[in-house]
Amino acid sequence: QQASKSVDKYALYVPKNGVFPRGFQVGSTASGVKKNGNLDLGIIRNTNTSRPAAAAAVFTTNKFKAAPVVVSKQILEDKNGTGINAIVINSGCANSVTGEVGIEDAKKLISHVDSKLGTSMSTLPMSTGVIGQRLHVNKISKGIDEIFDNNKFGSDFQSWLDMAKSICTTDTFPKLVTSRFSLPNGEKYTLTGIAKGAGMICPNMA
Amino acid sequence: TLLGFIVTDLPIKSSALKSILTHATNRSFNCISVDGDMSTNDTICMIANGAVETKEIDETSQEYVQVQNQVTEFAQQLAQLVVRDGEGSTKFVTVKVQNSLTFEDAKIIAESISNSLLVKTALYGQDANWGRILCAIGYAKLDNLKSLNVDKINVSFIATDGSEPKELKLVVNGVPQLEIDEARASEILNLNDLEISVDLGTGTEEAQFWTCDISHEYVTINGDYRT
Repeated sequence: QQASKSVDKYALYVPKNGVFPRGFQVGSTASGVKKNGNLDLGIIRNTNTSRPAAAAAVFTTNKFKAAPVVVSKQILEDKNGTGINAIVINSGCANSVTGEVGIEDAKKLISHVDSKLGTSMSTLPMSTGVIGQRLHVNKISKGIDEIFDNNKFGSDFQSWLDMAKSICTTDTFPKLVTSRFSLPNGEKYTLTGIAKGAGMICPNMA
Repeated sequence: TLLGFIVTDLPIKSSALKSILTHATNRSFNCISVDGDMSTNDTICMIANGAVETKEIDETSQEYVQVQNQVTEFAQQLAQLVVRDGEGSTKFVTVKVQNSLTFEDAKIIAESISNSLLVKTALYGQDANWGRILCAIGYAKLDNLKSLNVDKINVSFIATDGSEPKELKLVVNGVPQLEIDEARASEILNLNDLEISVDLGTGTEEAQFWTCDISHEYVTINGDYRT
C-alpha cells in the first residue's frame, strides 16, 4: 500500500495549461462559508452576444432533491434551455433538506447574479457541502459583489483552475479538462469541463 | 456530491444539446462509483454559447454524431478524474462486462461489482478475491437471468501496464481456477490502474463502469465531515 499511497494525484491529474472556449469568463473567491478560508464560490458567465446560449442539465434522481436542483430544473424548463448565461456555485453548504427557505435562498443568489449581469432568469445555482444546513446567503452575496465589483473574472488558465478549486469539498485535487476539436468544415471548437466529487459518488442523473 | 459543467463555444440547438448531454452522461458520469451513495445535489450542466461562427448544430446536422461522440469521450475523462480522486483511493479500476445478452444487464452487473464494498476492500488489500466478484454478479438486480449462464461465465484481472501475461484468468467457463498464479496476481493488483473483465458469453452487448478501492483514508475523511 505504501507505493500506492505515495502517488501525487495533484501532479498527475491537474493540467498546467490549457485552451479555453471563446466567450466565457470565470471568477472565484473565498466567501467565508468554508471555515479554512479556501475558495468556496465560483461564477461562470457567458460574454458572447452573437446569439443566445443553449443550456441543458442532468440532475440527481434521488427523491430528496436539494434546493439548487429544484430551482435549476425549473429555470431550464421555463426558459426551454435557452438564454442561460451564468452558473453560480458555492461549496461548503449543500443547501439540501432546507425546505422552502432553501429554495428562497437559492433564488436570492441567482437574482443577485442576474442583477449584476443585467438579465433575469439567466443564472443556474449549484451547491455542494454539508446537508441540512441553511445557506450562508449574506456571505455568498458579499462574495458575488466582490467577484463582480472587483472584476475578478478572467479567461486565463489560472482563473479556470481557481474556479475548479472553488467548487471542491473533500476533493484531493481540482478537476479541469479542456480540449480543442476540429469540425469537418475546418472550424475549431473547444470543450472545457470542471467537476468536483470525491465521496457520495454513484450518480444516476436524468 | 458530483457537480460539474461542460462549456463549449459551438452553436448547438437546445434540444440537440440536451440529447448530447444525456447520451454522454449515460456513458460517463452515470457509470462511476466511489462508494455507492447518491447525492441530493448531483448535477452536470452544459452551456453552448455559439461564439464559433458556424452553422448551428441540431439533431439532423452531419456534425451531430461527431460532436456527440467527442462530448462523450470528454465527459468520460472528467468522470474518471472523480474516481481517481476517490477520497483516499489507491486504485482506479475499470469493470468491463462483455458479451451480455443486453446492454442493460451488462451495466447492472458492472455497477453491482463496482459498488461491492468487499470487492473494493479486496482491491485495496491486493487480494485476488474472485469469489466476491462472482457474488456481486449473482446478486445484481437483473430483471431476469437470461444474460447469466454459470457454464459460460469468465472472470479475469487485466494488467494495464503492458506487462505479460496481460490476462489473469480467475474463472473459466464457470470453473474457478484454483491454481491461480498468486505472484502474477500480486503484480497486477499492485498496479494503480487495472481492469476486471467479465465475459458473460450470452450475447454481444458490453458496458463499462469505473470504480476504485476503499481505503482507511475514506473512513477518516468521512467520519467527521459534518462536524
